[in-house]
Amino acid sequence: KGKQSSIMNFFGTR
Amino acid sequence: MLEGKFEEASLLKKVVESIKDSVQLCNFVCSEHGITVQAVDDSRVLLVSLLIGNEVFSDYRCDRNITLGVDLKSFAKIIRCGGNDDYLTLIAEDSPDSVTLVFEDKNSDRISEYSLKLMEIDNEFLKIDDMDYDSVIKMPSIDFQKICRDLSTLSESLQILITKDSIKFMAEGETGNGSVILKPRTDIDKPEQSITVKLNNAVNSTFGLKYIADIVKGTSLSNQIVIKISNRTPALFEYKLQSGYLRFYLAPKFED
Repeated sequence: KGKQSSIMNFFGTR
Repeated sequence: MLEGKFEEASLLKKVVESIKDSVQLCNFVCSEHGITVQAVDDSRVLLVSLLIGNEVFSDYRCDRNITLGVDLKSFAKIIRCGGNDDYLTLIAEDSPDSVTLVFEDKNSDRISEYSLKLMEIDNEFLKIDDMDYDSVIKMPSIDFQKICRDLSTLSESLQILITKDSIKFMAEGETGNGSVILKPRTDIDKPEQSITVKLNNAVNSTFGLKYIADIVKGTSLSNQIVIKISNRTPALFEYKLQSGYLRFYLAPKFED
């Protein structure tokens, strides 16, 4: 149930 | 050159055991402040962030920044060779091909020395800004572990609902549903048993239990877990070390 989001959608590469 | 001596090997053992199932290859970045690791799991859902502050070590020196590219599965095998109570010293040259682990038994003259070959690991470094979270909860880490393990028998997802006077963990599955409700409490005699809730906004967030199952492997590191959650952003699960922390950032699940 529910769609898993990615951590990469929230934290950008430096 | 890096030379870091742990009073007890058990701390690094616990740290490695806590993260080796989440991430396999990671860079241990050593500086004068201590050792840091940042790594994302293969599915890019969970981010591990570790700081072992230099105050954790009984002796620590690191003149220049040194990166140790480590395969944690191999590292874990070597660390298990040492006794929990042994002194453990990590030694590496400035541009190392390997890291040396020296275990010293406190009750005898036995000294065991192992070296682990290092790898070139090219991983992106993510910038994590300090955030204001909707809610911050602190609770006994072992209770959180049990709740998550119990609810994972029912569902692949854990829903966390936080209001100012309660924390509700819920799992809904094909075979049935389960929920556990906790209320804030202060235990003066045993502060590690206390449960606190700081709330800016009510929280209703859902997470994959398979990732939380990996997170709770950090339970032995700290009596308490700190969970910082905002709606629709990654939650932060933190086990504090005497100096430093093990943090997991977990991306939420969204309703379809």
